[in-house]
Amino acid sequence: MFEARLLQGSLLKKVMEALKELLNEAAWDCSDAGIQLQAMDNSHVSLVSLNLRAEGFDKYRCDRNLSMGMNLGSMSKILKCASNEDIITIKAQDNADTVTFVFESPDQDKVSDYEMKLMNLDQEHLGIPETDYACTIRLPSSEFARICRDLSQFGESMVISCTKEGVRFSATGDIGTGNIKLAQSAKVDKEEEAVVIEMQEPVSLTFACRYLNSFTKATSLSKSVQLSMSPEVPLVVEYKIEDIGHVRYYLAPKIED
Amino acid sequence: KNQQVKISKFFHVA
Repeated sequence: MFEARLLQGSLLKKVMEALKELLNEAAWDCSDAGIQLQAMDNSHVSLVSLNLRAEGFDKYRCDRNLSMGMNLGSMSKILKCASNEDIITIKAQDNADTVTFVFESPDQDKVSDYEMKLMNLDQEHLGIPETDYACTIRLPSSEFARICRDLSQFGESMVISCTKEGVRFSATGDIGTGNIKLAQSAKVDKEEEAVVIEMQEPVSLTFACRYLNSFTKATSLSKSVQLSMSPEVPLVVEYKIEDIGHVRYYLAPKIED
Repeated sequence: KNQQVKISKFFHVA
């Protein structure tokens, strides 16, 4: 059987919010290493990769590798029934066709369980090549969310340009043009407030704002976000999930034709 | 005009 107990149930609620705008359904692949999820959005322009390590769970048991196809809309409805303080347990029998979510209140005076039907998803797994990125930018996640929200008012595309001076986000459209320049933080007193840029070579790429805004639904997971860019390859937007894992979004660029 | 590319152009079925 499979059983994973997470003391900080709120993390799973936040993961749900981070996935459900982009994905309708996905396979949760469980092994003794942990839980992995990888899926493309419907338009096949972006890919989401989630990893939750077994060690991050209060209790984790996976007798046999298990892939659980879930409708994320339904799963989101169930997770909305959990309070932020609840302990959340996911469990399933081997080759079961349902999964059960158990929510325990901190003082155990209320225990809820919800059983959900699983789906058969023949999801193909994509290989993500190891890449040594030309630029990586770490910045406060709230800052990135604000930039995406503000600039997406000006155009459907955003240009992200990274040089040794800093990183510039730009968008242009009918009402005009917006540019936001972030300089590398001079002093890094509070780690998560810093803007840290590692640049091997300057890079400038164009991306669709709507996907970037969908990625920022993960903002509540981590105080900082990391962007990785190389010429002509997908952007990576990564949010760490406490000490249990991460969610990574890959977005294909828009190319001058 | 910028053309949106598919992610499957970069990542192939493992």
